[in-house]
Amino acid sequence: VPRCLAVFNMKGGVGKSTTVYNLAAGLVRFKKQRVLLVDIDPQGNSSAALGIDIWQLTTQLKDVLQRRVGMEQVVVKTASGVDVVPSNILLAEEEIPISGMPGREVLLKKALTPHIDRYDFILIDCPPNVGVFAVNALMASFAVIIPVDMSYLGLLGIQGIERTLTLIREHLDHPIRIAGVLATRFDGRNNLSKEVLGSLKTHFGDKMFQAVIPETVKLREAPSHKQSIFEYDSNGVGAKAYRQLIDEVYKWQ
Amino acid sequence: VPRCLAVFNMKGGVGKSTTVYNLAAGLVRFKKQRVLLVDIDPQGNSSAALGIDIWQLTTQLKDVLQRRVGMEQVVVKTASGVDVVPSNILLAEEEIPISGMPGREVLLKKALTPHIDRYDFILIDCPPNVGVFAVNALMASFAVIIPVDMSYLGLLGIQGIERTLTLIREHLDHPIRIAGVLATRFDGRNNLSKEVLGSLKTHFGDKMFQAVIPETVKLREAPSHKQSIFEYDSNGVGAKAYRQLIDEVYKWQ
Ligand SMILES: Nc1ncnc2c1ncn2[C@@H]1O[C@H](COP(=O)(O)OP(=O)(O)OP(=O)(O)O)[C@@H](O)[C@H]1O
Ligand SMILES: Nc1ncnc2c1ncn2[C@@H]1O[C@H](COP(=O)(O)OP(=O)(O)OP(=O)(O)O)[C@@H](O)[C@H]1O
Ligand SMILES: [Mg+2]
Ligand SMILES: [Mg+2]
Repeated sequence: VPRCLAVFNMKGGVGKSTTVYNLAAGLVRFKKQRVLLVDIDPQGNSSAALGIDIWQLTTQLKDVLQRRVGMEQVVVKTASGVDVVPSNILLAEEEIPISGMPGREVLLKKALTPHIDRYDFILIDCPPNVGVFAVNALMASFAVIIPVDMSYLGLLGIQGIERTLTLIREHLDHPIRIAGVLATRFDGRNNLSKEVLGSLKTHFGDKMFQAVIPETVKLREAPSHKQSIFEYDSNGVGAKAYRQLIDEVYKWQ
Repeated sequence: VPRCLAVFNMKGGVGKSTTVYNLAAGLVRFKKQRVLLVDIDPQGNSSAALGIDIWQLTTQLKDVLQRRVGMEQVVVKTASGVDVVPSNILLAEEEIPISGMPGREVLLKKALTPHIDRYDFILIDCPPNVGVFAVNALMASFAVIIPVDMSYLGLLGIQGIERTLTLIREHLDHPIRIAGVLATRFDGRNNLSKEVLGSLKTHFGDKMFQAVIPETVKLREAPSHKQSIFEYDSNGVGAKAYRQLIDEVYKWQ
């Protein structure tokens, strides 16, 4: 059974997509894993970062959720070795209709079930909210990776995340676990990053990943080259930090 | 009639909330304007930055949208002189019910109408998506301010923004204008920021605000002190840039 992990935080811009696509590419590159990336964010950033032209999609995840096609018809094989189920903004236009479907919370889980034997890891990139798509991602996942950037507004979002996970566990009877909390966009030059990291360690304890992702322009540039950080800047601090995360995620059970 | 502006971008973490609350506080401080800030983002970041404890709200914007109370019952006067209509995560839990209400797109507009004589500016902080709350904000606004951070993934989001504005104009017959595109989180040390700013200027021309907001840790720290940048670091580069934006927004018709 593949390890299915959602990368989730309703706070925007904390590094969800950056984490998902680099983690996916790295699990293939360094651990020879078979990896499926499901992009359930209408922005389609992780799809685009892996080289998919999201404006040229003939079918996409929304068609699978609305049971028009099977998952195998929308999977795109990318140069990184990661298989991707892509999305674009059309997914957002289907949010209200999808919210009205029976079993709306488990559409993704049901669509993935026939294909789980093909993969070792399934990683899901979430949109920055707690709507029906984020809920689908959490219901389809065994555990969640929570990227948190080094800011006060980022810390404020923790309560909202925990409330959402409680909702999934209690109201939807799905025992989702936390695989780990990932400190992202860490800037060693200022105290704020150190303070926020300290607060996170106090609050989450051993649920914090050891890996801390530094703020580095290379991570911001890599998607424009449709490359993972391992190709774009393989010896840099960004690649080194994500390499450490890959080791931790690979060992996590 | 007050100038009603939404601060909108479906991309997360680009500086929407940071812009809204500093712009609101600055219009009061430097231009003596009467300002209402409507926080239609369930994260409640702009409410929190202005000192409101969003977990202690007895009534909030969602209650106005569901016609349980009038706007005047939820307005909170803050120390900055800005009146705020706050939200917290409970707003997200009402998204599906509100999406089913008749006139769902103009609930905010209708709720604001009786109160427009009291204000010179109404500023609306949007969530990072194109759901019913973002649509309500756009339908209630005369024009939109679009913050864009200096990144490739930020640029990718432009097409989605323009598509949403076209939807508002054509399908909902609301002639929303662009007040301006604001370059945020500009880091002069790297080429990426310069390249992205160049692309934005080419694409948006004179719709770009002259003000460019630099990446500075002071802007990230200020919300934790419940202060605007003008109180927290009044002589810094962040305050200077937002001061310039205030002048431009104040003159915009
Ligand atoms: N460690 C980092 N160093 C520098 N830039 C980063 C880092 N992580 C992410 N970024 C950049 O910050 C921006 C936000 O990151 P990203 O888009 O991955 O976040 P997200 O949480 O997926 O955003 P959204 O909420 O919009 O989905 C992007 O432009 C990205 O390139
Ligand atoms: N110019 C800046 N310099 C440094 N940090 C900034 C700047 N602008 C915003 N930030 C920080 O970056 C993070 C994202 O900004 P903010 O929350 O305002 O964006 P947003 O677009 O409102 O996010 P969301 O999509 O989650 O609503 C915050 O932690 C904020 O403090
Ligand atoms: Mg993303
Ligand atoms: Mg915000």
